[in-house]
Amino acid sequence: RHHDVNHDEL
Amino acid sequence: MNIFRFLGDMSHILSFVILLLKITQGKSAAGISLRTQELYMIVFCSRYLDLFWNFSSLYNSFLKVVFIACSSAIVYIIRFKSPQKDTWNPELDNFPIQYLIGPCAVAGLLINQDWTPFEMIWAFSIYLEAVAILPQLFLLQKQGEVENLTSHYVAALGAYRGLYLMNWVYRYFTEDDYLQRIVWFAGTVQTGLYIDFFYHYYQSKRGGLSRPVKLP
Repeated sequence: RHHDVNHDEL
Repeated sequence: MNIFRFLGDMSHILSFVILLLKITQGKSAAGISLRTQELYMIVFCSRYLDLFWNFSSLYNSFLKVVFIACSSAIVYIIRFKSPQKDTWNPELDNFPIQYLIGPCAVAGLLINQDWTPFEMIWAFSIYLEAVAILPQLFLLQKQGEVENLTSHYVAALGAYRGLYLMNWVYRYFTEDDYLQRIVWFAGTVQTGLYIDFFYHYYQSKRGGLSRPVKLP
């Protein structure tokens, strides 16, 4: 399960 | 992006500006914990590895570079540059940071958002940032009195994550399926560590008199 973890914060 | 997060980032940048001014203009790192600065360098260098593949915004990418550059420059100046390096006192600034790095690394391995190497490193950096200020707070505790600029530096640093907490509350109520338990937990711990300092900082700055911040 590779949910695309997209870090949009610093 | 929301006002809380923007102000948080500005407060973080302000903390870098204050510290860089202090050690370059004041030519002294007295009262500054090199250990804490080293931890911040580890935090940013590990968290921002995704600089090379995660372009969520130019703003983010730009500040990632700025934070890595500034934290590395600060460590370099305090460690290697004269006369600053002579003002660092290893006997006073001796917090065993391996007791912070170790547990954070284990936590990053066990509790993260995805079982990929980067996500484990990312979680490690989030946990480490939460406790990175401890050597600095211990140093201030030992010295009892806090130099004026240093007190503003720590206050700006504490305010940055406090504003991020407000940003997460705002995002929780305005975005659907926004869930970031790792940063929520770590950010709460991080801000909590400053509560005592904020109390003394406020007491010393109240009424405009810039009496020095005294920690018991």
